[in-house]
Amino acid sequence: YWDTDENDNESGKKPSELFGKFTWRIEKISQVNKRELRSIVFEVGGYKWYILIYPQGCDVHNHLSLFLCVANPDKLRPAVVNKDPKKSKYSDTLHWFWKKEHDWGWKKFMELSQVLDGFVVNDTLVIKAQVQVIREKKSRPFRCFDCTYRRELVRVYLTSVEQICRHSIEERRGKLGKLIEDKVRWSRNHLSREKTEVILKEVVKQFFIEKEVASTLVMDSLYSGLNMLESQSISKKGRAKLLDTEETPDPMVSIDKDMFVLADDMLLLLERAILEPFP
Amino acid sequence: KNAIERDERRLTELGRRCVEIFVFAHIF
Repeated sequence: YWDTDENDNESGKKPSELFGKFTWRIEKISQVNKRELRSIVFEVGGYKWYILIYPQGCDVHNHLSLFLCVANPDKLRPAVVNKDPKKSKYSDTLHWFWKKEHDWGWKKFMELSQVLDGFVVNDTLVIKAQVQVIREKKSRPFRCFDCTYRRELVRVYLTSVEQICRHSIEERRGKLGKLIEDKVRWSRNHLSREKTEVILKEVVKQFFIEKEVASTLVMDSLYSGLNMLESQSISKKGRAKLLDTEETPDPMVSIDKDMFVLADDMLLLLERAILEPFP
Repeated sequence: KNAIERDERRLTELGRRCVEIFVFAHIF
């Protein structure tokens, strides 16, 4: 459920053109006595960026502060590279840049003692930024474009994505639980579909615009989950393929053109929605 | 590789369940 440039038929730039990497090597780091250091400007997704660091911290002690700076709506992902790739520190965040808030990052990106432990080699510090510019589309989750980076995110953030999804599902289950007690009120053919755009807007608003979460991976998870629902609605082959490797519950919702449609009897589905174990 | 695939499936399934529960919460 993870597609590529070829089947991305949206207008504008291709996904690969919206993603870019920049590596900044700071030599003789121990001799730097400036409060802040700026990288050269680099371009990703049609926007210009630079990295700003405070080697001795920005309003904090004993930390390296690191920020990505620009002047338009985007998302950012900087990392400091350790000589041992497994030890490289990755921090991921989403941010909507605007005129008065053109920089975003971490004041306490890393403790200074940690910086010296493998990150500074031959008096050189390497900082790598991976930037993904997000198309302004509020009614669709978006994916993480870079495969390697995405895998790194899964390693670091999967548990927190689980917590976020669990919290969101359980909150809604609680409300639905009260409804199911009133069985007489519901009949099979009423209130069983809604435009996908209407619901996906709510999804994106919950997870991105209201900033309840600031990780690319949540949006990426929703993106692939939605693709899965679409595939299952279009062809049963996709589902059969999935079942080869792992038992997955039948979808409770299918997609018919631009509508989400409940896939079975309303009360049965409601029970499932409330009682089925968390994935 | 199996662990990566398992994580991928888990991520997709989590996303799918979230979208589904939003459909329910909206419709009801």
